[in-house]
Amino acid sequence: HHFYYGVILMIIAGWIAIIYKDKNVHRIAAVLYGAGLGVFFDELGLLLTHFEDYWDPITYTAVIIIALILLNIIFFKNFWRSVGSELKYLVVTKKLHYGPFNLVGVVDIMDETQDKIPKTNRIVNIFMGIVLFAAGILVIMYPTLLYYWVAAAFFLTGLSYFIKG
Amino acid sequence: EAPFLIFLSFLISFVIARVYVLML
Repeated sequence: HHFYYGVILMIIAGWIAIIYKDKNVHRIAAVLYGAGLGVFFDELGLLLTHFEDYWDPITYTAVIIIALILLNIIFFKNFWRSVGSELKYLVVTKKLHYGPFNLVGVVDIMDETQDKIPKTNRIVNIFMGIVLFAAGILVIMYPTLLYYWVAAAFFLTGLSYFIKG
Repeated sequence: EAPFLIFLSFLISFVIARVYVLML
């Protein structure tokens, strides 16, 4: 199957784009990435139909969606850039970053703690207790945090059911 | 420029792959 080559091409392109800073090299990476994406999407119908039907029309739907996304990036770059800065402005002025982003921060701290102190279980437990208490205090100080937390949990569960379906 | 190159090579390689499989 040639989708393997597509995946390999995309991996190589991504690697080149991260490692090298040169603009010409980035052009080559872009061409490689596009070629890989095309070869991969060519077999998308096959992949989605359990290797039954290569000519499944879902392939064309997916290709049109990808093409539209790329055309949006090419022709409406400034529009999407200003959408991004407007969203950022909204998040900051409405203090939305006290919600979901704070939650992400707490999870990061817990992960970091697990990594940093792997030997002494007692210290880890005490520290985790402190972190969880801090999270609780944050929820009391900013009730919206809990609101986003619960909503996110529901959305994630819903999403997992969709994927299962 | 990079998105344009990605778009172009994406379409070209997709069409080539389709035609190749058609010819098999």
